[in-house]
Amino acid sequence: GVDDCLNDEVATTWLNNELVRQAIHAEPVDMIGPWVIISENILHNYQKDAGSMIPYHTKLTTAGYRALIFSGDHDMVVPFTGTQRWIKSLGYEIVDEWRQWTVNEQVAGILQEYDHELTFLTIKGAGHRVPNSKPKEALHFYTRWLDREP
Amino acid sequence: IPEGVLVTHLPGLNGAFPSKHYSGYVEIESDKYLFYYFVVSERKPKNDPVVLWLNGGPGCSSFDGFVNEHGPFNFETGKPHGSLPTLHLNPYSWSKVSNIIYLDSPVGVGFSYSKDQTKYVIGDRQTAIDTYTFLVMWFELYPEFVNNPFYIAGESYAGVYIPTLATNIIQRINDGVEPEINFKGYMVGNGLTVPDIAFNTDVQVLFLHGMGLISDNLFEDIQVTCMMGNDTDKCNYYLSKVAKNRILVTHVPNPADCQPSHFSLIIDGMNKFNILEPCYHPPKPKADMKENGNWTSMPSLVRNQTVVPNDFAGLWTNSE
Repeated sequence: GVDDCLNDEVATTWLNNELVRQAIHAEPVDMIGPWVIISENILHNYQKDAGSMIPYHTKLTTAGYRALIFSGDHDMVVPFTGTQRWIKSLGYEIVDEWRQWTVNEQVAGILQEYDHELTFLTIKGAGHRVPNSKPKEALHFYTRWLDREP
Repeated sequence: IPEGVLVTHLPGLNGAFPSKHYSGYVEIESDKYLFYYFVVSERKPKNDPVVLWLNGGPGCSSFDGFVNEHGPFNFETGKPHGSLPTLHLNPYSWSKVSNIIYLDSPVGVGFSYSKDQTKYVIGDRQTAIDTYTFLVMWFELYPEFVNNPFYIAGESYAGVYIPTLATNIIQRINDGVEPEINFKGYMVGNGLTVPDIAFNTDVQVLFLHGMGLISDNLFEDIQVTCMMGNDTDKCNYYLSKVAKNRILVTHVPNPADCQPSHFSLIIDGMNKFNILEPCYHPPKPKADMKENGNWTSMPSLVRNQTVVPNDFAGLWTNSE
């Protein structure tokens, strides 16, 4: 269920207000039930049947599709140590060695770029939900990556 | 744009929308409705990418991304408690530079629903098929965006949703079918990729040590224990929550005989989503822990134990 560490109160209050639901064209509470941040019904019955994602990443990146893998480096749920390890396991050539990236001349994290347009980028001090804890830095890297800026 | 999907007002917002917003349901198959909220770019809607955003879980609503991460508004907590929040424009919204679709997926998540509850039993493969179906139908509803570059983005368990969906998209191209979607790439944040690496191996312990959450001595002890387990390539560490805000790291040298453990580590009051931040809800007092049985059952498992409570919560002096 909802972890005690997460704040779901604002979203829960807003999205279960009938006027809000009408405004966004969502069905009313008495038809589909209240909005919850995580559906326990799905969480507990979900079949994790796809296996490892590494073959998928290999297939996609070698086919020419761009990939940005980013990690808030203060997240312990999916820590960057594991992400770094699986990216390394792909065996891609490094085309841009570890270096810092900055926002307003402040170090915002580090990044490494690989062959096949794969970038691994960390966000310094960010948690599991990067844009929640570092919104300015998140918009910065998001924009530059989409715009193909260095 | 189909009729009846334009969002004209939002309770809590005083002022104009920064761009057009649309929302509604797409019936991807009989009695299976997926809900989306589409925010048009504030920059150049005709040229900017269309990005599909997916929160993880599995089971998390993408409205978490809309409300708490990179949506067009910041939500100021309602006063008095429980009243509607006030909405302000978010200067760091991702709609500043992209058209973005927040999708509640799979069916049963957020506002997405079916009257047939059996459709809520779903897995990775069906989710990817359903989301692909949604996308094709969505672009039929919004044809002026079909030529925009298309990206998929998300976090956490979307580390599974995204590659599986992307593979379904490119499979059509590989099959020689005219691409229906101008797919260019994807972004994954703190995403799940290989469960063994993410949860069960020594990367968690490396992280704990690197962040200074466990001592050098304990770290070295863990390494030695791992070696003693005759399993030098892959140490079987397990992180589990034995109670809210309490994490247990257990080393199982031989999972087959179900004999934990050489090791247990309890981190009390830890926000595992962001290790230097407090939890939104305060930790429960230890008395409550004892009542639910988790705490009292611990000592039989524990040989070496280190407790690293968060000082801000005042737990240091009360720790054992």
